[in-house]
Amino acid sequence: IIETENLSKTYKIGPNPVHAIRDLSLSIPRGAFWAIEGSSGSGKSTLLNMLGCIDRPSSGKVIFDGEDVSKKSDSMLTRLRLMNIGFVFQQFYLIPTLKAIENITLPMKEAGIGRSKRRDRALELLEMMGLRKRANHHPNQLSGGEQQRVAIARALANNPKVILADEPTGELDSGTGGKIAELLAMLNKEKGITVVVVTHDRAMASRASRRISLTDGRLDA
Amino acid sequence: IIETENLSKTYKIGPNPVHAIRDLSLSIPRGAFWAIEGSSGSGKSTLLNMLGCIDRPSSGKVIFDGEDVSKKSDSMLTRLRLMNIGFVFQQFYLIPTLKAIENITLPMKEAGIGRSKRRDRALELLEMMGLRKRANHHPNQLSGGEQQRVAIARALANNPKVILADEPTGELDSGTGGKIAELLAMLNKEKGITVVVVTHDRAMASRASRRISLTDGRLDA
Ligand SMILES: Nc1ncnc2c1ncn2[C@@H]1O[C@H](COP(=O)(O)OP(=O)(O)OP(=O)(O)O)[C@@H](O)[C@H]1O
Ligand SMILES: Nc1ncnc2c1ncn2[C@@H]1O[C@H](COP(=O)(O)OP(=O)(O)OP(=O)(O)O)[C@@H](O)[C@H]1O
Ligand SMILES: [Mg+2]
Ligand SMILES: [Mg+2]
Repeated sequence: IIETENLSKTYKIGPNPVHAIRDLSLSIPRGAFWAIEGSSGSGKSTLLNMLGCIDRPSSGKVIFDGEDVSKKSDSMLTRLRLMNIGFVFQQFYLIPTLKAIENITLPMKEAGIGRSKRRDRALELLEMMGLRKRANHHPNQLSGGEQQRVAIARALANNPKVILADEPTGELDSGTGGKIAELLAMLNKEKGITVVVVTHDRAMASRASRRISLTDGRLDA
Repeated sequence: IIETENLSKTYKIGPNPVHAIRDLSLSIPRGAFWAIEGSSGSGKSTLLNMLGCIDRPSSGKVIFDGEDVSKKSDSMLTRLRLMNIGFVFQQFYLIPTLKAIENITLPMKEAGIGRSKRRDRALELLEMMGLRKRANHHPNQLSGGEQQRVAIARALANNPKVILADEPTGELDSGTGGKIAELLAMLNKEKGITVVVVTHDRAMASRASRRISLTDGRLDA
């Protein structure tokens, strides 16, 4: 469902550019559950952001669902992401002025879902995350792990084809993290959702059908 | 070095207050290395913020180095923290407009350390964290785990008596996380620094001389 060809991303900063991703080619089959591992700074978030059409490569291609992403305008990519991709950011990026439940309904509102339907779905997702009682808290009234779970719920809101999650259990104790791993495995198995998780959580990685790892921007053999 | 007596913290939000910490008494000996564990939302960050004199309790006392913290003004607490406590926040709170090296020199500047001495110390800390090459990156030009390591370096800048670290390896792969655990254990053993870590990382927790855990704001027996 997502392919890359000779993908590269270089950041120009000061005298020495940072080659965050170098000449990376991969092909993620529909319905797969992949874990991406690698040291801090090895390029995992940079890769995931390009797979999720959030960042554009410096060179090479990303092909999403058979279409070359570089041919699309920014507004087309925004639409593609809204309807197809559920992204969990490493730093959550919840909207501080919105309550937890509103952070979750926002993408549904943008997708044209009606008010009462999106409220029901948001409450159902909060319940799934064990956060029903925190629906009206703002992000700064939530613990780190609660914010992370709201970010996960938001990613699931529009029933995406693909979930791309960047360290989704980084702030969670093993019990809560285990439940998230179980949930993603269930969505993958029962709904055929393609899941790609950047993780250093062994319980999560062990759920994957394939584990790949990065070293200095390259895919390990 | 830090004691609490019947410590409680309640957040008033909506109709039902959140009793984040309830009637908690503990006594952390000088030179200890404690790990605080517990489920997401159990009160760990709330507790650590009160131990670090960042938040004031709703009731009960915090006694830091023999002194009742409630008797101190906000500016006295700011000074106490600057000179005695190295705090690693769960969400880092790096200053986005400052480069990595400047984030680390800032607390030294506030403590009156001279320019060349604090630059040397910051470079030494960056080297310790494997981030020498990232000295001039701003936080948004760093990976999640690199930001976390800059936050750790900043906490160590003024050679604190006490290090309070909230999930310091949450964003780190096990290799890098292991090095941080090793570093904290070394500072504890060789320099007698008291270390209290909120963590769900087993490698880190196993370094502790004592492991305590929270459930719903209370200390487990
Ligand atoms: N400002 C606030 N207003 C209302 N409730 C709050 C506020 N801050 C935290 N809480 C609630 O207090 C409880 C404890 O929060 P705390 O951040 O201490 O948890 P934690 O153990 O650190 O969790 P995590 O492991 O997820 O970081 C949580 O259930 C949270 O929703
Ligand atoms: N905007 C930027 N400008 C310059 N360098 C950057 C920028 N963003 C990231 N980098 C660098 O690119 C490298 C890869 O970053 P990336 O965020 O992909 O790593 P990562 O594998 O996700 O790491 P972590 O496990 O710590 O989250 C890092 O060394 C980082 O310093
Ligand atoms: Mg990352
Ligand atoms: Mg916390």
